[in-house]
Amino acid sequence: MDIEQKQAEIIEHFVKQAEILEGSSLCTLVVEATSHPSLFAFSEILSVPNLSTLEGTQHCSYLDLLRLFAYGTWNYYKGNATHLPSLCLDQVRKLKQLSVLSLAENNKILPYDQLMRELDVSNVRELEDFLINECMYAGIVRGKIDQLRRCFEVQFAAGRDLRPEQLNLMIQTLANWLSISDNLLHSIQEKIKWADNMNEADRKHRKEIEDRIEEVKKS
Amino acid sequence: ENSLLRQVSSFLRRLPAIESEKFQDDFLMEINDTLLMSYLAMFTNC
Amino acid sequence: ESDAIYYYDEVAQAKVLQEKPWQHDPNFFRRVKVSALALLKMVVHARSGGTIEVMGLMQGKIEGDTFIVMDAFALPVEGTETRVNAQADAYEYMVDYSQAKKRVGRLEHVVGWYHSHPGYGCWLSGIDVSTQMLNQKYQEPFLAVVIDPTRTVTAGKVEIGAFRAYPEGYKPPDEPVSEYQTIPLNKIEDFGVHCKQYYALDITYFKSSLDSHLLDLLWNKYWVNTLSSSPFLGNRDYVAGQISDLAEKLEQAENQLAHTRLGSFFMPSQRKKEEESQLAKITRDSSKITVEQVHGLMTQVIKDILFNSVRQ
Repeated sequence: MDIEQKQAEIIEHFVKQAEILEGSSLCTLVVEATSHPSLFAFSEILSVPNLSTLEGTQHCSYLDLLRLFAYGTWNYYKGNATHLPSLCLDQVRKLKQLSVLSLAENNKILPYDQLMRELDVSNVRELEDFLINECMYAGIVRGKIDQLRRCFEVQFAAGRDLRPEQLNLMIQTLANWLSISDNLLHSIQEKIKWADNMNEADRKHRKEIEDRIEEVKKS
Repeated sequence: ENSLLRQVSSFLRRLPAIESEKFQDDFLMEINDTLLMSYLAMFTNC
Repeated sequence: ESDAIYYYDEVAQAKVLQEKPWQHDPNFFRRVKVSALALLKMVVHARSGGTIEVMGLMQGKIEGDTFIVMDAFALPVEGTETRVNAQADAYEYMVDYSQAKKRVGRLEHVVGWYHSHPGYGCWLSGIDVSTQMLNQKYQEPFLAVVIDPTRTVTAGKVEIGAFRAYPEGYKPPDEPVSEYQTIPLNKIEDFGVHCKQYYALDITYFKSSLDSHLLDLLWNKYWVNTLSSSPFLGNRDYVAGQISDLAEKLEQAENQLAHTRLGSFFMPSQRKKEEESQLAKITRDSSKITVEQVHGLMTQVIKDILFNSVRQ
């Protein structure tokens, strides 16, 4: 939540810029946005109509670059570096941060080996420094570094931009959760009704016994 | 709204809140303990 | 006007202290209003004592037949139930505190003392009754408050009682109706002997607009703590202690039954009734423990269904 608040202004700034720029100046804007240290969301900028005018022109690699930062990972970049502009240090760092978010989307426990492979990091010390300084201090993840089990336990990870196909999955998950909650409420109400009925039956039973005792006493 | 979508996606990713062998074992242990307690209480009543 | 209660009318208070209406009626005081601040401070202090009884003083004022507790502060005393005069250690501290509070303009007087009964409920023991009688003799108006931090966690609400002692030798007209509670075997003697020497007051709470604002800010934190805590984990020792206490009581009841088996034909119905009521109490206590356990489990099951069964 707070990461979203932090980057809201930055997004607005770049969206306003993108709306008035064209051609190569848009490329400069893309480089600026993908280098900004506190920006981790790009779908708003991507949805500005001017950006799609880059499609099919000599600048379309910058549009691909923006898509890469919105949805892709460092590994993907390495596999397609020839079709994409070269990255400066800030962009490399950001893409690796975004890769951690993508990894955290599927697992809560991120093994060091997987992280080191995905982020091209050669030793544990460097990996832990990256997680602490570039991810936790940046506020994009919260978690626990478990040196004994050589893994990073994610407690919170900021959301990345959603690819269109993810939306249905999210709606499905929320609907699923809603029906689970509804069923739970119904079963709690049934249990309460059951307890009331049992209580009533117990009270009747007790009354019958007391009546019987009275009868026996009289007789 | 993209920002809201990102927040919902980040939130959903925290579910299930906890899932591990140890949690299940502890959970079943608690259920057994409670069953034993209610059994003892029923005995005491009888 | 919700903050009007926080205004201290020195003249009115001096008048009350002068008239001393409580002197003519041992049951004069009937109600207590505790501020959210004082309640939080007393519960946190009681909890910090763990299994040791701790104590402190309460500041406030009188309004008709009601004590109004505005604030509370801890005293450097532990183990109130294990010493004849619990607060002897703290006299010097109390005098310093009273002087200091005048200097900083805190007008409220000390209106009572609180202490904790970790795990064995809110009532006054023999030592407590004598301490309270002493206080009511020399420091009126004075209130006794008892908090059980352990049961507070188990029951999920603050276990607190407010009491006033009757004057020496006074016989209360009717049995003070007190809410049923489990008294551990090793305390039952103490409870039984003195339970007619004092009576309980009704407790209500109040908070200022600032308290409301601060508590609202803590609302999320409160829910995170509530959802992420389990009465099972926090109270294992206490529950085990309760069950072993129950076992002792059953043993004792069984011995008494066995002991009088031969004479049972001649057991006066009164005695038989006593046995039954003792057994009835034991079954009631065991049901109470079980209900608390089942509640704990219910919350765990509900949380598990709500938060662990949703998958991406």
